[in-house]
Amino acid sequence: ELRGQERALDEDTTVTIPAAVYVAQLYRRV
Amino acid sequence: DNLLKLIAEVKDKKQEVEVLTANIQDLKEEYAKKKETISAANKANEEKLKRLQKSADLYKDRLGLEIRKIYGDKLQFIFTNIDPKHPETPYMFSLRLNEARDYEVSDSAPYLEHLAEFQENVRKTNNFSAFLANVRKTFTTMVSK
Amino acid sequence: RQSWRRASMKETNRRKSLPPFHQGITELSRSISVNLAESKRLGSLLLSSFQFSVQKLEPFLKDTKDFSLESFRAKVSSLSEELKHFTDRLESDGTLQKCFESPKEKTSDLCLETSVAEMKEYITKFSLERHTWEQLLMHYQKEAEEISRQSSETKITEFEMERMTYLGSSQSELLNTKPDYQKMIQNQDKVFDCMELVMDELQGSMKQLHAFMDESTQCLQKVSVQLGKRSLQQLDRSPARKLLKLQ
Repeated sequence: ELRGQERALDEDTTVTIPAAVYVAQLYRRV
Repeated sequence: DNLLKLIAEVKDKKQEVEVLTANIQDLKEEYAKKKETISAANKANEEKLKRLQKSADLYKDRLGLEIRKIYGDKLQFIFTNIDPKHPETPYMFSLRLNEARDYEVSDSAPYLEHLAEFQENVRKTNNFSAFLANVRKTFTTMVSK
Repeated sequence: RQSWRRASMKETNRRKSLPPFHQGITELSRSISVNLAESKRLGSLLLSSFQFSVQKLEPFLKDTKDFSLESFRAKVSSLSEELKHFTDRLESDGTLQKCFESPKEKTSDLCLETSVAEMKEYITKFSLERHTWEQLLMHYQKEAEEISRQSSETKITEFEMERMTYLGSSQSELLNTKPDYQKMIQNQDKVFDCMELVMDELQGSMKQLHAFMDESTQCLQKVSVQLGKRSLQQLDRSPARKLLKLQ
């Protein structure tokens, strides 16, 4: 369970959040 | 002799049990700490995502534009408030990076005549603002005609 | 106008005949000898009139720019010669003589004579009418003088009349019961003063609110600009590219 949670956290940190940040930055540029 | 051996074995086992108990305790503590860390990190991420989502919603609402990452490593741009009679009707196109790592537009719905021209411009200037503004203008002109 | 009508004026004010427009002009005619024939006298009068006009014109022209007295007098001399020839021609062809001859046409133009007779009749009639109007005017003038003299002698006596007998109209009751609007308005003076104070207060409050609104707007704008600058620093150069690359 913990490993699963770790994986999810890792995905959030490396993919989900950066993607959302880039989207927000793109919006800001637009 | 056998009794002495048994007593010695029991003593060893008792020691082993103590060590294992200590290990289990350590592992439990470690588990608790990790869980705590993960939970805190998750919470922080959740907060961050919430804020990011809020800003994305605000932009989407104000610009009448939604930006999505879709299957095939593409970005989809969905415009609304193009047609005054049907403001909810979506007008879209997709964008990806080709083998040469250049921007490539595709899948516009409805078909946009000048999309290739806009693609060239954004490749040269990297000016996304102007690029999307031109696409929107073209859509609205199409609708008004 | 009446002031011009000599007949309406009194003896002392009566204006004499109008003086001639230029005294010099009558001299022109007198200087021509009466022994000459009529046509010749007329021709001389034409010439001397021209000379007179030139004489009067010269002093005015002397002050004008680029005026040359010699050339002016030379022109005058040549024009006089021309005029002399012209008048001689008029005399020789009998045009001047015709001005003095009575019309040889003895056969009367009936229409013309009738019109002339009619005109004379109208003139007589209007003269009589004018005379009658003048007499009427003088009569009224005398009367007016008399009345103004009498009014200045009369004293004006004031006396109060009974209102009831004076009015005697069907609306007299209504008029008598009319409310005193002036008083009613005066009674509202305090109310108006209060209202004025309240309005002044309101105006002051509104001004303050406006000032606060302006200040707040400015403050928000400043904050917005600051936040914008801050967020701009953290922006990626190519977020779209990074987004597309993200697996």
